[in-house]
Amino acid sequence: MFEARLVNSSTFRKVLDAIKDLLNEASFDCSENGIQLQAMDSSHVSLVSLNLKSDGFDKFRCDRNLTMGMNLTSLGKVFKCSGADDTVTMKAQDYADTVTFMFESKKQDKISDYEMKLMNLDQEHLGIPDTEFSCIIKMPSIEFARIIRDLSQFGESIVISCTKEGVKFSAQGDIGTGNVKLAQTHNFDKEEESVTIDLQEPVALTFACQYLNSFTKATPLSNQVKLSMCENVPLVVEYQIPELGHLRFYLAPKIEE
Amino acid sequence: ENYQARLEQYYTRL
Repeated sequence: MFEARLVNSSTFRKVLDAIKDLLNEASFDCSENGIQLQAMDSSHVSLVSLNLKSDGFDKFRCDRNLTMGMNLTSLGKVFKCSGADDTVTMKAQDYADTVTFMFESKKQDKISDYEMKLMNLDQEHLGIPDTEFSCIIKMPSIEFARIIRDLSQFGESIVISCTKEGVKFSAQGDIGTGNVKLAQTHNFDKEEESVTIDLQEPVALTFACQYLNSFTKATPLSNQVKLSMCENVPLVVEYQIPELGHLRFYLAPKIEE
Repeated sequence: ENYQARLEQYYTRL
């Protein structure tokens, strides 16, 4: 028996909105530790890694490890039926081929449930080694989304370069070039507005705008985003989900041929 | 021209 209750169903809806651009379907691995998902986009350039801890749920029970393959478009349809303030309870029997989502309104005056068919998906998991990153940038997630959106107008790639002076985002294309430089700023009153850089050595890497733009769909999940970079290693873009876990995106760099 | 790397170039399949 699997049962997970989340008072803020909107958090799960935000997670779905953040990954549906990249993934059509995905397997949710449920265990006593929580719910995990790891899946690559169809071109194997980026990877989504979701970790929702069991103790972040308002109720969590998983008697037997369970992998639930879901079509994310269908899952999106189910969550479209929920109210913004609803509580969601996910339930599945052991070896079940369906999962049930029950939505309860805040006042408990409306309860709806939707049963969705599960899928058998070929799971491809990648082993991601622990990496000593050359630089770790933490910045407001809204600012990151804005910069990626703005620079995407100039070219298909964005160069992210980080030095002790700050971080620079650059793009160039037919119409010209764009550069955005951010210096470190410590705002002790509003931590979420700070830009912080933990630098071991300067690094500059090039990434496809299309994927960076998709990652920023996770902006509503977190005030801050963490970018971890290292030469010859994919970029890690991490959004902390308060009290529940994190959503990470991995993106292979572009390299000179 | 930039060549797009794939994740398998960096990570192993489990």
